[in-house]
Parts: sequence; structure tokens; C-alpha cells
Amino acid sequence: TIPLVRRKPSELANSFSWDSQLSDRYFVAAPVTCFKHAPMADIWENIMVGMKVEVENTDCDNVSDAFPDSFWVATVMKIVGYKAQLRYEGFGANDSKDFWVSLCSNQVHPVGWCATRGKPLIPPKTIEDKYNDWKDFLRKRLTGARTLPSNFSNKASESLKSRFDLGLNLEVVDKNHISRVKVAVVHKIVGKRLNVKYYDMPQEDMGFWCHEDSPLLHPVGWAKKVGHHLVAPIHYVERLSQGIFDDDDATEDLFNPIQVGSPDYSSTGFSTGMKLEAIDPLNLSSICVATVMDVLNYGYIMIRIDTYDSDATGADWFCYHVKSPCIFPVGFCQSHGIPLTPPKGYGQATFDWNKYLLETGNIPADPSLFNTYVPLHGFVPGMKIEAADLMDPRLVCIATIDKVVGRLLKVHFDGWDEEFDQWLDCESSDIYPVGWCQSVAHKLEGPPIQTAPT
Amino acid sequence: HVEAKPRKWEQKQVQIKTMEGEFSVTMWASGASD
Repeated sequence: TIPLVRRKPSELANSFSWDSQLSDRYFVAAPVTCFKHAPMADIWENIMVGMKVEVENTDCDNVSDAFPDSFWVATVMKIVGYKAQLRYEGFGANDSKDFWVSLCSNQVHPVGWCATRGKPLIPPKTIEDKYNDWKDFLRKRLTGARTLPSNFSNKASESLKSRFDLGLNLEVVDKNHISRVKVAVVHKIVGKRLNVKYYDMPQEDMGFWCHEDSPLLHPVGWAKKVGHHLVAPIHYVERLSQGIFDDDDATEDLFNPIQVGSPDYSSTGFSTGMKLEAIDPLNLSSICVATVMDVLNYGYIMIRIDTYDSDATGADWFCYHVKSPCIFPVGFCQSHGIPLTPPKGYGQATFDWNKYLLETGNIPADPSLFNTYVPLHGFVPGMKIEAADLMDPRLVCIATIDKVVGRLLKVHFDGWDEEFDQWLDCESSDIYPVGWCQSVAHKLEGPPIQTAPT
Repeated sequence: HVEAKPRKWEQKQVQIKTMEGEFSVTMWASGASD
């Protein structure tokens, strides 16, 4: 499949292909409508089995000079993520020439597309003698059927475009020091995933990758506004203190509410010392006992994971928005049957929240302060997805939804140990439908290669 | 985030070109163009 975006072949070498699994009746992919941030998610409800499309006819002899490529009508038989199984019109129940294409590509077109380009439809070789009157056949098969909107290709291309431009400055969580944000520049964009380079990093450093909707990204001026630790060149700090913005500065209008914050959250109810449960930002397979270490402006809190030795410098603090779906009230894990990683010095089997709160003299953050809304997300265990490995986020890997707890998903990377699993929110912008990598020309990582025992 | 909007299916006259000639049919297409 030709993606809508061109990349160097070397960047896609050894990319995993789902193709051998797509026809397996037990293969279930999360539908595109589960991923609000994914390309074409907003129009996907109108893409369905039974639709007619125009697609290249590869079942033909030789092409003529007059018609260098040949097209025919096909019916969508099955949809798996972005992939659709098509059957050329006229094959009836014969599935021998069924084939898979990506619907998020320039391979498929609405019926009528060929005529607007002066291309005649040419029936596949296998069935060319099946009917005497193809006009009559197509008229009967197509009248009253559904097809794609006429601007489908434009919609597909538009939905792949990032709202960010190369060269924009922004403030990004420092990958080596998560308690601070650092000024960075957008260096590369693949499928709305940004490769940013911190202002002070060595030339050879590959930078940091995250989706443009990631809560780790913030507009220029964010750290100063919310009171977060910032690492920036002196001229950056000076011009911001004078309220001067550059044309290359990514401003608030490019970001979502969690990335920007809001004065509406001037009083969040959280205060320093409150205890809670939180996904460990450095080990996403763990939900841990945590402490609010500071309350910032605009709805942000700094938390510390109690599992680790306390770092007096605060280098292990991490900023979460108070409405983040990755922080939970005390007792969340117990009530949902999730193992809670206890504080340093406590055993998982013996840890007791009540005793711990008495021992430490802390109070739990009130459950009413947390985001408890559970969207109708549609994920169920067993669904296949493509997911960024957030411990090395330039990698997007094949994965399976292992567990669903409300809006929380346990994502398992196929072929890897459970310790590499990631707890992610159902609206995380780091998970994608099957076929996403192919559509945006991002390499897809397969399972690790097993070496045979000697 | 883009919220999914309910879209109407619209009847459209679609032109088809074959080697034997052209004709049009009425099909349904979603209103994704709005």
C-alpha cells in the first residue's frame, strides 16, 4: 500500500506487516472510531462493509498506452482498523481474489472518480467473459449502493496534517529530568507525532518523540504562567519576561486544554502532602502510591511516586493536570482489582492505606477532585492496536488491549514480558488503529525476534 | 479533539465510464464534504 506520505525506504525497512493476520477470524482490531485523535476518525462511522469503491484492477493482462492503469469497482467485505478487504464487483461469492487495502491511503476512491479523470472501468481478467453487458451489470449493482464522499482523498490527506510546523519553539517535559520542562524545537513530524530537539542537546541526540496532543507538550510561556521549573536560554527567559513572542513560538491556540491549563482551576482542592494513586511516569506498568508535592497554577500539581527513595532536589517530581485520567483517589486499585505498587519499604501483600496514612500523617485527596468520567470508548480486551512505547517513544509497536478498567487500558506489547505493559487512558494519543503506521509511513515494530535455543 | 458529528447520507448522481460508454447511477454518499 502506498501511504499518503512519502518517506525514505530505509526508514521503513523491516516494518512489521499485519497482513498475514488480517483474514484470521479471531483477529480483532480496535475500530478507528475508538481513536478520536486518529486520522479520519471523525468520518469513519460512514465507512462500512458493503460500500462500493473504485480501486486499481490488478487482475488484468497488460496495460495499454491509452490506459496505463486499470481500475474497477470493488465492495468492502471487511474492515480491520484502517485496512479493508475488497472484492472486485462481479466475483459474487468467489473470494479467491479478495485483497486488502488501506482505507487511509490514496488507493481507494469514491465511485465516479475514474470517470472524472476520463479513465474507463475495465473488468478483471478472471471474470471479463462472465457478463455480456457490463454497463447493465454495474448499473444494477451500483444504483442505491453507498460510496465514499467525493472529497474522500482530500479528507484523508487533511486528516494526516499536523497543526504544528517544523521550527516552532515549545516547552516540553525534559526526557532526562521529568520534573522540569525545557525549551525545544519541532524537528520532524510523522503522523502528527513530533520529534522535538531540546535547545541545549548535542547534535547527535535523537531528541524526543510524542504526539502533538501529548500532555508533555506546552506552549511557549507555559512554565512561567503555571509556575513550573523551566530550563531555557537566558534570552528566551528575558524576552518572555517582557511579554515578547517570536513568530516561531508555538502559542496556546495550537494546544488542547490539558496542555495549556486554565484559570478556572485556580482552586482545585488539592494541597501539598495529599496522598493519591498515580501511574508511574517512569514505569507505566505500575500504579503507585503517590504524594502531592506542590500545587501549581492553572490546574497542575506536582506529584512524587512514593515507591522511590525521596530525592531532596525534587528531580523525581512529575507534573499532572488535576483532571488527568492517570491519577486516582486512594483505594482505586483495590476497588478495581489492580495491583498497587506500595511505597518504598512496604510489601504489596501487606500494604494498608489506612495504616500508611496514620503513619505518615497525610490525608488522602478527596475522590471528588478526580476525573471520573468514563467515555463510551469501545475498547475491549483482545483488541489489536499500534502503540508507542513510552519508554522509547520513537518506537510504535504492535500491541493488544489486555485489560480495561473504566477508561483505563492495560496495553500489552506483543511478544514482550508483562513488565513492559503500559497503563494508558482510552483517549491517549499514543495508541493508534491497526494500519496507522502504514498510512502515515511510520515504522511499525513487530515482536522481538526469538533466537532458537542451541 | 475532533468530535464525531452526525452526518447525513445524500443521494448523488455518479458518472460511470466503461469501455462500452458512459452512464450515470444514483448512489448514497455521506456528507463528509460539509
